[in-house]
Amino acid sequence: FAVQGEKWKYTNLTWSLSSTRRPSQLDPYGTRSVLARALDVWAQASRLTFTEVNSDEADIVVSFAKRYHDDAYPFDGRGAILAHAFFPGTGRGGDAHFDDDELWLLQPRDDDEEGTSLFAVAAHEFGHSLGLSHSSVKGALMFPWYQGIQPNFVLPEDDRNGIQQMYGPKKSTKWAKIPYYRPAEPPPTTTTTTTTTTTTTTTTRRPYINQHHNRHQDRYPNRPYTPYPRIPSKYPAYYPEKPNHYPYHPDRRHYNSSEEHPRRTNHHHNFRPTETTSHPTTYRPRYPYVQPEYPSNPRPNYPNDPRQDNPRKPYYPEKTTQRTTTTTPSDKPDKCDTSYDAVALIRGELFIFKNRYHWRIGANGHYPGYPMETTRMWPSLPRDLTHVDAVYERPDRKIAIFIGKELYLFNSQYLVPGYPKPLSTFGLPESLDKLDAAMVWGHNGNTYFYSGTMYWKYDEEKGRVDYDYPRNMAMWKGVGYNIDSVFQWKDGKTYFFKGKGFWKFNDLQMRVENERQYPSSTFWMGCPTERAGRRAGYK
Amino acid sequence: RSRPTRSAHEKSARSYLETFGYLKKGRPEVGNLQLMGNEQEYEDDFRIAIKTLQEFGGIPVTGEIDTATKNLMKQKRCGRPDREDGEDEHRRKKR
Repeated sequence: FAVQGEKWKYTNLTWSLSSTRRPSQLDPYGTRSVLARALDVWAQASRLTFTEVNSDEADIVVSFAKRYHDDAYPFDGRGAILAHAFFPGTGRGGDAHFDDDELWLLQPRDDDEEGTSLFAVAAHEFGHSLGLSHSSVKGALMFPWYQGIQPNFVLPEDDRNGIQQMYGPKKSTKWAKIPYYRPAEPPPTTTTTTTTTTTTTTTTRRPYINQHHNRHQDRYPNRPYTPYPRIPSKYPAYYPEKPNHYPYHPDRRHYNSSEEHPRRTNHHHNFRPTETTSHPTTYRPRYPYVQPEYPSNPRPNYPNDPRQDNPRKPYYPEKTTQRTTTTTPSDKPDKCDTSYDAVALIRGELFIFKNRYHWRIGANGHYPGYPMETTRMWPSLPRDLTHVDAVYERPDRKIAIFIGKELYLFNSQYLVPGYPKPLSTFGLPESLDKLDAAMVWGHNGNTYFYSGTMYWKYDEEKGRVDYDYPRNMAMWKGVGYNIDSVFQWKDGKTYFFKGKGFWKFNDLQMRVENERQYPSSTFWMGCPTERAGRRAGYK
Repeated sequence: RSRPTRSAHEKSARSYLETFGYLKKGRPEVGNLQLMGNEQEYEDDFRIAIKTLQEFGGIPVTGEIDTATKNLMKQKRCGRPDREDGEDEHRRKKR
């Protein structure tokens, strides 16, 4: 193929059959249909779209003329020159002229050697309208000599390459309809999971990521669903009331409307009422706290109420067993003064892991209710999990969690069958006890595993590390050995974590931008500087 | 030196080659004057153009206006040149 040089600056082109120079021997409707099919040949192979308009100002104006017709390229009667078109541009740029003396065929006929397929010639001429010159490949659509058209015509590869070089291939819609973060199907029940007996009768509800699980149609998919009970009742509507007080939590703005806790005018993030204040308040310690009863007004039991059988039950998130106790969780980390076990960007959200908990930070900041046990998000992890070693999101969007000598691979929240697998499966040495960190390096798209003084490059396609690894961590200048975590943030930069601080890494220079660390809690957790810890960071 | 005679076939072939970009279009008013002293180059350009046409059209490359070349020139085709203006400037000038 040959690209002439000029191309349209936009891909949504308009076309029109000239209002004044229409074919004298052809039905105009049939002609337009054939022309549209000819344009579709190029549209199917590229990002171009064509819209028919009724205007001589369209990008591509098709006209039929004989002999001299106001351009420097007169036709020659029947035979020889069939048509010509102009390269992209203003004015007559993109226009296509057809010799009206030819015997144009709207439908190809095998027995007609004299006739000329309008579809074949139009498809060729429109190639010129889009910027392609003639091709010397026999069989190509842009071959200058007429070749007719075959049934089930498919755009030849030479022409496809040419048009895609100019305008790009047609966008794939493979992922267009797949919802965000929804697995294709859950794994079979043969997945081994540890089962333990619970000490309470209530079941722990697992949080879902971007999935509905509490709607009527989710719980009872086979039952008919009406948005609300459309059953008239003589009794007044029931609306559950919110409790008159909320548990005190340092991360939650608390507002109190009851007499016991009058509304304050000065709401401070960490404000803690004391007995010395003038407000008649009750001291409520930070821990422990007691969950109020939901709802504070139980639904009355109306006799013969038709809605009794079809109530619209309000939903309240179930509390875990831990929150119903009065003892303080002793290992919940302080987000403003802790190191991290692992940091990963999963589905565009930041996950920070510490001990058996993790924080989740989205576009709007911290999610409420965190830190949360990691096993609540990924239930297939060991129940006795103490901490994770490394986490990263693979290019295929699966989530890899490294714990000790094993890798747990999740498809959303579901463990992929066959996992966990030992690290040795991926070419890592048997003697390796754990990984420190793992990431997909945005600089080159490769996956790297880090442990101690060494790092490996992992081939996602082959499923094992490359043969000339491990290499010395000194390659990553400035981060030292035994890092805690590494990941690529949305800004495209690489961040290495060690202790309570982090470095920003310069991918081009292969060194940290600043030898001294920045405090992690201030940058990633939003903690005030004075709470970030006064211990000097790693250098 | 006597002026060379051009057959009708050669004239139509030359016109064809000029129309579709294989030969540079000559200026008729000075065409004969240019011939004098540049005949060899004139013939070389013509033969090269024929060869280029034969190569482009996928027929045996002979440099002569043979039957296959004549048939090729008679076939129905697009009116755009096969070689656009300025293409030669980007090509290596062959000795």
